[in-house]
Amino acid sequence: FSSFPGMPKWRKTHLTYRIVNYTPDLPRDAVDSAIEKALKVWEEVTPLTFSRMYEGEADIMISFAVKEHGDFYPFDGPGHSLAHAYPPGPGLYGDIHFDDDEKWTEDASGTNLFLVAAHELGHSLGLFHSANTEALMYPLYNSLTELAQFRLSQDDVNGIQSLYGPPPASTEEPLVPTKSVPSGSEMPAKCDPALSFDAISTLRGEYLFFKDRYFWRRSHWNPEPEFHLISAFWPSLPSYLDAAYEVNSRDTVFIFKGNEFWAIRGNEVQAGYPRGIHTLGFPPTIRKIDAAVSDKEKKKTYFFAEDKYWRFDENSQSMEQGFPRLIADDFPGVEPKVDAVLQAFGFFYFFSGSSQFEFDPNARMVTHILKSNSWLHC
Amino acid sequence: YPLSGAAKEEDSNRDLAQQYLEKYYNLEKDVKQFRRKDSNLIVKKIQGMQKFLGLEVTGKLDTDTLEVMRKPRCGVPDVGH
Repeated sequence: FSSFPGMPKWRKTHLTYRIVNYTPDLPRDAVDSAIEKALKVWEEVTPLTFSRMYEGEADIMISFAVKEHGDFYPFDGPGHSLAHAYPPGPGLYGDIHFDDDEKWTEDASGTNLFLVAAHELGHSLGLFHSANTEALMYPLYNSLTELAQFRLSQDDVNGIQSLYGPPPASTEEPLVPTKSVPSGSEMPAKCDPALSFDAISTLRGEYLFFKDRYFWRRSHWNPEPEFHLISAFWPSLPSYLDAAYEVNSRDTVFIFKGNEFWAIRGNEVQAGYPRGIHTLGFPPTIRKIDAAVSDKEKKKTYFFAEDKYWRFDENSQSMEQGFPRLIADDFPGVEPKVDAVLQAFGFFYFFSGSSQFEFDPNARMVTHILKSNSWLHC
Repeated sequence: YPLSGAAKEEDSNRDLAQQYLEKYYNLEKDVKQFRRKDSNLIVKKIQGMQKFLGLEVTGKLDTDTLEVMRKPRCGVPDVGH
């Protein structure tokens, strides 16, 4: 392997990418998933993580072009040069250009977009070409590469880790793994039928579904959720959250983890946070909460912990008397423990593991049981 | 005078090789040097490319070398710019 002269590399481990335009050869979601799969190839062997941007200047701008396209390396029509990319750095650096005179395909019938994208991403991260004919970073396109179980060669791994080191989890794993250790770097899959959530909240009309270090962002106008790292929007927030809810009247989302909570407005974490959860009126025996939701009509916020819940009055800013009460008494059919709660369309949606209970507060009964990830367009 | 078929082909192979070495192996754009087939610099550049890409290092534009030069590849150079 080799790195570019001067060994340029990114000075941060969280990078952004943006797909600026699309090739007519493939459906958009095929391009999206080829790029995501290519990113994952490098994520799995480094501390690097990536999140997608849809506008503005991302670290890695990905585009399709033909012939002269604004840099000093015009493409050359079908065949020969398939794509090129620039080493880490500002502006054009880090960017990837695909020659749209090629026939881009999801399989090997044409030029496989995933394979070329994975190679070009190697350049965007700082790898130059390798003389190892087995390596992804070998300059010639190998149409015989096994795509289904694609794996980087050791040469590629040595090269990228010489720039960024191994993924964080691998430094903690025992020399001889005794059990499958969740490396913490696996990205959750939105359509995994077993998917559960850590916390869910609305935010200015959108829905945020938190899981591990990530969250899906769903808006009314785009059923396809965006997927981001929590740290990409709120660098000071922890991951693996416990609960989240929005108080519309204060345009504020409250985020809970352990015995602390944060207040965020848009992507600004408010000063004076985190605060202890006991300042809200919880008894000292409560060390963390499991879920929370704020009823914007009634201006009451419900906190759930194990098999009990509390109610907080947003007007008087105090926990109401007569609580905690049993969840089973007032939300019959909802099974503790509750992971997250969402209020929408006049219902409460209680998320517990991979199941979601739609609760009608007027009828005081569960009206539907769905998969937790039904909101993620699966 | 009109070039014979073989001479034409040789010419196009030379052009292919010249563009390839200029684009990927940092060969200075200087037409003359490529005309002088025995140019030491050209031989060295061809040998460097053959070595990097895992070909037999002959220093000549043999069939294997020309075939590799026609294969689809990444547009990033193999030798540092």
